[in-house]
Amino acid sequence: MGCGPSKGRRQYLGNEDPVFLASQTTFSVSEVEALFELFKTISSSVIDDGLINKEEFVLALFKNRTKENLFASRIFDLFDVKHRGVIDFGDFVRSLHIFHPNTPLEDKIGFSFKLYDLDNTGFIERKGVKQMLLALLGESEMKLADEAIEMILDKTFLEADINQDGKIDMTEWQHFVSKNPSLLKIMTLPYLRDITTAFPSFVFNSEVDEDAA
Amino acid sequence: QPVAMNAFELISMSKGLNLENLFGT
Repeated sequence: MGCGPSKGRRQYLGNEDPVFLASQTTFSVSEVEALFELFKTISSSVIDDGLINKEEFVLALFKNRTKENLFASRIFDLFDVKHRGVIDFGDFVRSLHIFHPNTPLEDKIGFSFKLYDLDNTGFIERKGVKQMLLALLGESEMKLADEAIEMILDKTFLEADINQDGKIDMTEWQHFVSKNPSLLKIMTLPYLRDITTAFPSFVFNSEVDEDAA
Repeated sequence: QPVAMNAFELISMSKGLNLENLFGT
């Protein structure tokens, strides 16, 4: 480890130091440190407490404080692994790890399943999917009649819900995304490959000798 | 045409699911 603690840094990192987080994820130590620069910006945008609350998360996504969004809220809840209403740096790194281009597909499929399992029942249910479609329409210019929405749901569940019990289980979801791989596109952020280039200032704040990691 | 897409293709279009925005891009 490097020399003395820099101001404010320990407060953010707690016990989750970059070497430990890198060992648990696809990220290198430098990449974890670069993510810390991003984390600092987001977590101090409303309250500078070293944690990201939902308002800060939505603000970072939309650059707009007032927007209420089902999907952003859902992603936030999944990032908030400890269910404390806030995301700490460890949660942030471990969650973004799922979105790394090198992370196994299985992990991405698992995360996307949880994302769409709105009521946490262990299934993707038709009523939840309808709720998400309505939320999408609410945030876009797109207009669809209820009959058209029901048609889309019929078609989707006919294909995805193999045993036709009205809900999609994990095995059915795996099968469905393997036939529709574009659905996993949102689960990969190519940007994460270049995170050290995006946040070069991590070098000045680094406390870790990369060779020692 | 939205009706030609499956529900999840449509849902994927939500800005709230586009985490690229977190990076300020």
